[in-house]
Amino acid sequence: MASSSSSGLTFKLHPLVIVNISDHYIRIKSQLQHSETPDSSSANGGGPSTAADLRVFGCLIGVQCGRTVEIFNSFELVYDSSSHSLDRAYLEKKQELYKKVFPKFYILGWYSTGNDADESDMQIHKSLMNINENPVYLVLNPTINHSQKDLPITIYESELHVIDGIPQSILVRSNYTIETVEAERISIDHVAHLKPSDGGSAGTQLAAHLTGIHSAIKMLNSRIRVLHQYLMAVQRGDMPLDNSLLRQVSSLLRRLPVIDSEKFRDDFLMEFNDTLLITYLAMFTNCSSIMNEVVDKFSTAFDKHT
Amino acid sequence: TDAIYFYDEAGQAQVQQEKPWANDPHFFHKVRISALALLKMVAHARSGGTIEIMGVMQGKIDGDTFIVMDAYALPVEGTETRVNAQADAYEYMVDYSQTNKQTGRLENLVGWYHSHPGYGCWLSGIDVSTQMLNQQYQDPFFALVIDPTRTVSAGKVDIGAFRTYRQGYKPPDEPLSEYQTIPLNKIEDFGVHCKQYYSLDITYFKSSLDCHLLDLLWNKYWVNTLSSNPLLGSRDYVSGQISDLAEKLEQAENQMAHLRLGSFLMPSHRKKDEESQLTKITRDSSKIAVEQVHGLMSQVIKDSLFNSVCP
Amino acid sequence: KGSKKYTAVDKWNRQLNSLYIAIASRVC
Repeated sequence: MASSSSSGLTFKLHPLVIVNISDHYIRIKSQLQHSETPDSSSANGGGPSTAADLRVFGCLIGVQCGRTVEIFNSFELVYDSSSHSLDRAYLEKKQELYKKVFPKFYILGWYSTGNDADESDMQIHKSLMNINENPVYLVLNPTINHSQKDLPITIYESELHVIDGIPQSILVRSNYTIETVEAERISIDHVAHLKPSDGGSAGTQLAAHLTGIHSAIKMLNSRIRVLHQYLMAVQRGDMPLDNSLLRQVSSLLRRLPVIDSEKFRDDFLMEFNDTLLITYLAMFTNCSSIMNEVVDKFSTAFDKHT
Repeated sequence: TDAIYFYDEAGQAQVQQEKPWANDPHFFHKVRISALALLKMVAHARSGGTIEIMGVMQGKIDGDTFIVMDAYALPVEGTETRVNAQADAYEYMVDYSQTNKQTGRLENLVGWYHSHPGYGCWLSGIDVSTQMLNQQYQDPFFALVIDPTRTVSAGKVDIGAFRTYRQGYKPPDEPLSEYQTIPLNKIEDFGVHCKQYYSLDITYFKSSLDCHLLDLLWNKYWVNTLSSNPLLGSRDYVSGQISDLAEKLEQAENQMAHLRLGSFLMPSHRKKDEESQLTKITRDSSKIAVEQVHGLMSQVIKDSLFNSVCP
Repeated sequence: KGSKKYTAVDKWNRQLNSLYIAIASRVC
């Protein structure tokens, strides 16, 4: 396999896909661990005899717009271990069902679990090429390693390379970014930190909101410190100079301040004042309500009509 | 942690035979939702925009708890337009369940979910009728409501789970559930049916691999947290809320005017109704203000972080 | 831009004004 793709495609991966694959793997693993006979793991073609050998397979769906491939969702597939292929009829049936609910999504590729892509995966990859000319292959490593900092996900594309004079399709790694829509990000945050769904007091809501921002800024700070330490190490001569990295750092610094135009200031202050206005009106509403209560209590206490 | 992912077919069949919920209309108290199911439902609800979407949930029963393992969308929209909208999708549900069983998803349906974009998590008259029908023929079954608009506006998932009482059953007085803002055009529908159902406590669970991946995911999506802007994202919703608030104020003021004129003849309890309406309006206005202030706080923090740096 | 929001805020303001007058008249 080559080290990196040169297709120029940008891959965006949604967290739902990651959680979907994780759920698929854990479910099949727990069934396998509880089962007493090998035949009961029919969901995966009856292949693995132990949880350690387990691989699950599925399809990736999403949208491709120009050079951007956005993987929104996934569904499980049936793997036939005897022919080392995916059940085509099942795939088509599932695709038909998903099209009814998500008509804009197309099959972009497939996924599997494991340490890395296998040579035999090329067979499955090629079989999907008549659905998508250039399918994507996502591999998730389900081994929990607490020392790792990066997501154990690799995305592969196929490229035609001439090896020993023979043109062959090989899988090459591609970079990807995590993309979330606002609602997805909120629900990920909700389950990641297991927040209660009830309102809580105003103080609790404020604390939750500010904690989220604080954590994000803390991450930003730690990233900046890493860059700073690298630059100091380069200056001391402890680390080799990387001109590309230095150019990126310089470019980042020159982008600050991010926005400093009069238009931005006007819009920012407008939002600021709108919020203050709403707060002011809410305060007045509260005062009116309290005043009304006082009047009623006064009337009740000194009511001459009873 | 991962034992919950195993589906005990024999155990579930036994529970279905025993039917402990048949004689106790208040049998179920809790719902446990998997991270995957929540993510799928919220994403589906948001994708519908202002249209009410619908789906079903698969899972199992554990004592008085529904455990939701997965959820899938149905090709049905506008759930508030007719009772039992999911009847349009029975064929789809049968096909989907069959395909699910082939991949080892053995759980049965335990409930249905739908969205109330912008008007809160409660059951309307149509929802109550639908759920009563479901409980009559598909029990154990529960209803879940998600408000994707309020989710984005408030920055937390707005969700509610409910079970209806059977026809003719008079529920005991329950402590008031958490207050939520109901738009003026929905208040009557809410008030008429609010005693016909009760809410279930919702908790969430995730697998060990989910925990690990979500921790690592934070290393990527912290950027999205920092770059989100709730002030711009829910502008239309906030405008709608403020308009609704103004209309409620008008109504409260009209009632106050009538009260003043008829205070000699009106019984005293009428004053309490009008007071509580103003108190509710105050709470609604505070909620709007708090959400706006939260959004503004993020913007001010980001402005001082990224725009106050001199090169 | 934002006219819908300002229309709503204006409505809120006017209703608050008349509510205030109604409450004030109860005081007298």
